[in-house]
Amino acid sequence: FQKVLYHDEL
Amino acid sequence: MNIFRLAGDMTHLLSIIVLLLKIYATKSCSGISLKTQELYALVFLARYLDLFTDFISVYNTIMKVVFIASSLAIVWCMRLHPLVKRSYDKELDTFRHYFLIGGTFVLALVLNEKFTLQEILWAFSIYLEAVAILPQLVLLQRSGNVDNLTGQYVFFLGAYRAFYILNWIYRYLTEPRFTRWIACVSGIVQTGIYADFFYYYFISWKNNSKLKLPA
Repeated sequence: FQKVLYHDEL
Repeated sequence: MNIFRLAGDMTHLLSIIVLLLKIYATKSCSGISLKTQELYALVFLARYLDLFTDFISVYNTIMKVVFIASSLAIVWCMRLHPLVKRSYDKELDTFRHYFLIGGTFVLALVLNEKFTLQEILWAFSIYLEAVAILPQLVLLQRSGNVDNLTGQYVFFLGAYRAFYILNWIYRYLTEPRFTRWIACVSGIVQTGIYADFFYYYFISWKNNSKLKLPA
């Protein structure tokens, strides 16, 4: 399953 | 990815390039706070733990590696490079940054998205980044005259988070469930800490005079 792309920011 | 975030990341990258340029070109780190550089290395190490576990994009991975590598290289340079370390203003760089580390870590234990190691360290890195510039600003006030590259370094470092605030506003308006309170509030505090620096930086730019921070 696709991990929630929570911290997609640097 | 939106234009504000890209501008923010590029400005952040630019600040690191300016700092590397200053150290490499002048073979000196006078006016640079080693404590701030150590705090930034800690910020990146604590935040990018997911470097090997979560793949988000090539861009994201490359930037994380660049930020970690450059921050460690700068700390190494200021501590160990025979020529550079001599110009470090050890007696001026006396901010007790361990309090910043302790305080922000305790805050991260209390205020985080989820009580897991990764989330606590992520929140810790966000809070620590907000205050990491303090030793540098104190050093600039003590050292009086600020050389151009150091002034530009601090300016770009402050400007990048301001772009991120625009990015959060944009994402809040365009993405249904977007809420990033920890990053957003901390980012506003971080940008606010630069406010007086921005003011004196603007004055010096307008009068075309040397940047001087009042003691």
